[in-house]
Amino acid sequence: FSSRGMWVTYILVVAFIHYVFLSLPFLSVAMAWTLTNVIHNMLMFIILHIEKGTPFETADQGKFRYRTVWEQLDYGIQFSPSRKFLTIVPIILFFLASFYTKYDYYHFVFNSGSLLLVLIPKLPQLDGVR
Amino acid sequence: YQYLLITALYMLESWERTVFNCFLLFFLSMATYTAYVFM
Amino acid sequence: ESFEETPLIIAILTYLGYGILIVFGHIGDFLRKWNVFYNPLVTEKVESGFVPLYQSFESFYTRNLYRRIRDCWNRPISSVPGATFEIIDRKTSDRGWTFHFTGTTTKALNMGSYNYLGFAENKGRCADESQQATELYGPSTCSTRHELGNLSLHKELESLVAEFIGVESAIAFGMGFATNSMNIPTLVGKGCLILSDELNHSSLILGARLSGAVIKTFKHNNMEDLEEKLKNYIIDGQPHTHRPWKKILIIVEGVYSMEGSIVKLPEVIRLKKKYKAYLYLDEAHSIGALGPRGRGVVDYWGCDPKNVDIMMGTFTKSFGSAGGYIGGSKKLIDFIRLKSHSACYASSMSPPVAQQIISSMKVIMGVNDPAEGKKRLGQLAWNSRYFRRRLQEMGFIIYGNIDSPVVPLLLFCPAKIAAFSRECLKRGLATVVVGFPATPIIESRARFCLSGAHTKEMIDTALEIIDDVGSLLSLKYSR
Repeated sequence: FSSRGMWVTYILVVAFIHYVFLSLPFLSVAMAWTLTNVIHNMLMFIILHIEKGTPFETADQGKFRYRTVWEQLDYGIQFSPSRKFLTIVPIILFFLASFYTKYDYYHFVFNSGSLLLVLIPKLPQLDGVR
Repeated sequence: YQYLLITALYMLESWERTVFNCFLLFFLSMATYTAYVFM
Repeated sequence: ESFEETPLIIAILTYLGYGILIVFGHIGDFLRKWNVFYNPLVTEKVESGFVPLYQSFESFYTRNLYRRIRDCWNRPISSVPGATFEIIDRKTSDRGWTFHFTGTTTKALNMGSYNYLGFAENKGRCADESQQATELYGPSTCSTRHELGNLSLHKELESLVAEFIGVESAIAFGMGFATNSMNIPTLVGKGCLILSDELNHSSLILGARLSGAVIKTFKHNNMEDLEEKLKNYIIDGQPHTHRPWKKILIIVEGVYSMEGSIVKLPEVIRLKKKYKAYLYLDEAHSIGALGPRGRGVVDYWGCDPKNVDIMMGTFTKSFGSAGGYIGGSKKLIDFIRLKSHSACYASSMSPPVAQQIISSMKVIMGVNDPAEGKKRLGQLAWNSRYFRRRLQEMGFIIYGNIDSPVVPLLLFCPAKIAAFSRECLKRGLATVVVGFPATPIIESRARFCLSGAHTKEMIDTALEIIDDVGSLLSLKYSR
């Protein structure tokens, strides 16, 4: 996550997902933003907070096998640049989605619910908590 | 060949390439249509 | 040394490539799980009630990325890995799950094996003397060094190695990897600090872990970072108690074969003296291949071997043999001879292997024929510089030091790793390609190992092939 170009790629992929939803004529702009926000948060929740271990064998005798990707990031150092970036993006997406849905009540419930889904596990107090 | 290499389709099986290309075509046509309607 | 940065657009395309592969990997896993697809993988009986043996996610990468292109690795050869060799052709009918031999072989130029001085030969003085050693001593001693596994040949080998690297005494082991992993635990233990380069070989990492010492890594070949870490950890002392460290051991390699970089030894020696640390130098790749007399990175930099506390190296890459050695003061070596796991549990080095080392080492030292050793060393040094310079002129991004006998050429995209290996082999050049997780995700590369056995004509042929393949795959990213 901290290697060169990863953050740009991440933003491009989120923009691409949004563009795919915008390209579906039967979806309104508001719905496209809410879908982008919710699906992004669900994917990131699975990738960062559900998946454990590494997708390849490592030489650490399984030390990180039961740690989530988020807990393994930057060797567990809290508030590293990558962690800050991965925390800020969902928040910005939430603001954008709220703005484009004109703060509609139903959209707000889905958007805020999915935002909490990805923010709460990122709290340092929940590091390693199951 | 460059397209296959850059998108890593070079490593995928033929059915996977078909799925990817169909998705890409679908997305591009949708984008074109929506852009047209929007404009 | 040059480490040109990855172009941003290429980095992004590389991530996208990996992203597409991961998406299709998950789709494939899903279809295999519901038996839509043929699943050749070993599967456990779920109701057996035992703890599952395999953590499926851990082999995700092997199953879905590596498997697709694994024909580019572990290629069987049917000749000696010399300047050219013969590769046994294989075919797969199920996309990399299984292979079968086609019965044909492919002759290719060998730039994948470690054969720096061209001693991988099955004829000539070394081969004859190894054969005589086999007839005289037999193929193995079938015993450890602590018991009956000591031969006069081993004593001759160890005294020759000590003379070759310029130290008081040396001990030889039958396996290079074990020389690191089994001896570091005899040198340091609890209450000690190990400062290890972040790109050190896994045998060093395993040995450091087995020792129980506190391990800290510093940035690759970065002496400022090393000094800062030395300073901080000495000030902090041991964790929790802050007691001073019993020992501090700095572990570096002479040549980093994945990067093609050479350690800044004078700097490291200055720091070790300044902070009263010990220095462990792993010369696996540099011994025999670097320096005007082939004595390794100490010879290359013109340093005094006495300044390096523990000189380690292997006989695999430059001597056409196998095994490793540790050299240093007599007191140290006697201690290791007593305490090493290898000396106690592993059977001693096989006599023909030992003889191969003695013969090739004498050639390098010019004992019988002063000219041959110089010729091989000179040829390797010239090949390395010439090959690297020409590749850079062509526009490839090449990593590492101009004198390194290993030349990494950056490929970046995952598909280009396989395409490069296959296209080169199609044209008669065999080389090694390396990708994530052995390298950073956006730094996949092809690694060329030069040899003193390569002639200029062979090098030019290889350069033509690489130029052609590089144009086809558009790999000339250097700016």
